[in-house]
Amino acid sequence: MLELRLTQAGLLKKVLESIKDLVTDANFDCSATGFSLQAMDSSHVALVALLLRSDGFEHYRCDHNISMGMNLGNMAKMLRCASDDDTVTIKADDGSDTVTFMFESPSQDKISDYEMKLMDIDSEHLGIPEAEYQAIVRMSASEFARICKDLGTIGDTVIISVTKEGVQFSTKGDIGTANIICRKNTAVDKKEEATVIEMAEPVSLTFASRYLIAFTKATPLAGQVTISMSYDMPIVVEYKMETMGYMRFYLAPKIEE
Amino acid sequence: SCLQKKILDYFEGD
Repeated sequence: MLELRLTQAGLLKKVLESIKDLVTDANFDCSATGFSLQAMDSSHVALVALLLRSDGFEHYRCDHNISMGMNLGNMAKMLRCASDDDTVTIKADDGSDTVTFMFESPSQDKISDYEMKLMDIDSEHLGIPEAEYQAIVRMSASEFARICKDLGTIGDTVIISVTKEGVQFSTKGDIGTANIICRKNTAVDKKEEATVIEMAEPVSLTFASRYLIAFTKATPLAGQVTISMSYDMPIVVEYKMETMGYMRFYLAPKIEE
Repeated sequence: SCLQKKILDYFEGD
């Protein structure tokens, strides 16, 4: 028996909207730790790792570990039927091939049930080692989204270079080149506008713009984004959800042949 | 030209 109750359906809606275009089908794993998902995109270039911690739910009952295969587009369709301030309850009985989403309006005067078919998904779970990254940038999530969108209109790849002074995003395309430098800055009115650099060594890596743009669909989840880079690792683009957990996107770099 | 690496080049299955 699984029963998870979350007061803000809006959060789950934003989570689904941020990953449904990157990953088609995925297993949601439910354990004492929380409700989690790990999945690669179809070309195995990017990986999504989501954790919604059990203690972030209003009610969390998961009698034993369970993995539920879902089509994320269909799940997003059902969640779009909830209002952001509805309470959502996710329910599944042991051995059932369906999951139920129940939405309750804040005044309890509207209660809706949506039952969705589960699917068998044969997916490989990857071990992601805890790593020390050579460079970590924390910056405004909306600024990062703007930069990815702007550079994506000019070139297919973005070079991200971190130095002690700041982070530089560069691209090159048929029409020309573009460079954006965000200097480290903590003297800001709103803390989410700060740009913080933690760097052991300068790092410069090249990534496909379209994946970075896809990751920024998670921008509504967090004020700041954390970008972690090392030469021998995929980049991690992380959106932390206050008290609930995180959405992490891993992207393998492009390497000079 | 650039070679696109894959996630599996870095992370292994459990």
